[in-house]
Amino acid sequence: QDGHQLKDEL
Amino acid sequence: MNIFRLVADLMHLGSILILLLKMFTSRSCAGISFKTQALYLIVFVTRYLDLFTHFVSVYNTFMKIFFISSAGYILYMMRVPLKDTYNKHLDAFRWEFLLGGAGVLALVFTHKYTVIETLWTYSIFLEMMAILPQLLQLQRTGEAETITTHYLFALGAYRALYIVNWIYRYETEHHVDAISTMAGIVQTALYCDFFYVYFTRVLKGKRFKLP
Repeated sequence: QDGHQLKDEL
Repeated sequence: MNIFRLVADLMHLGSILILLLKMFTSRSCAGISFKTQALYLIVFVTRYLDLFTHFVSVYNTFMKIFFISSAGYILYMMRVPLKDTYNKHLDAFRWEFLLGGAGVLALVFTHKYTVIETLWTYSIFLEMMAILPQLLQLQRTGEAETITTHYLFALGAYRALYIVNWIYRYETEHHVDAISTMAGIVQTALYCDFFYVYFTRVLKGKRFKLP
């Protein structure tokens, strides 16, 4: 898991 | 994008507009912590560096630019036109600990040791604690203008709705980010006392006053 999954969030 | 996240973002946007309205109508920044506002600017700048590397959507880009620029404008208002209404002695939180503590947490927990990723993690931990100077000031004064409490309520509601959004995303997309979720829960918990007084007093038309 690279943590980029939620980076569409503000 | 789900309804919880959309409403949360709009609450966040609304909270900033309420703060600006307070400053414009009362021509004063009394009761507002400069340190908390400065921390938010650092949070936005360190988190939104991906504006230059990663396009998500027009909505996402617009919001990022709005959050950075409004935070900068608020600091300008507090430092220049409304300078005389700022009470430095009430804004006494030792924020060096927050800046340093978030740095340590970011270095320990970051997913990847790249500049953008580590600064993103830093912004998450810094946002987790950024409201503390404001809450300390509230505690010291023991009361607050109603419009200031609406500002804080909108900000706290935005955080609370993000938790609902993560639960929803976990159910529908099986996405979960441990750092965001953990920091988000801590951050929302900080508002508990405030929410209690807000619901039991302000929403019943009374002044915000700590017991």
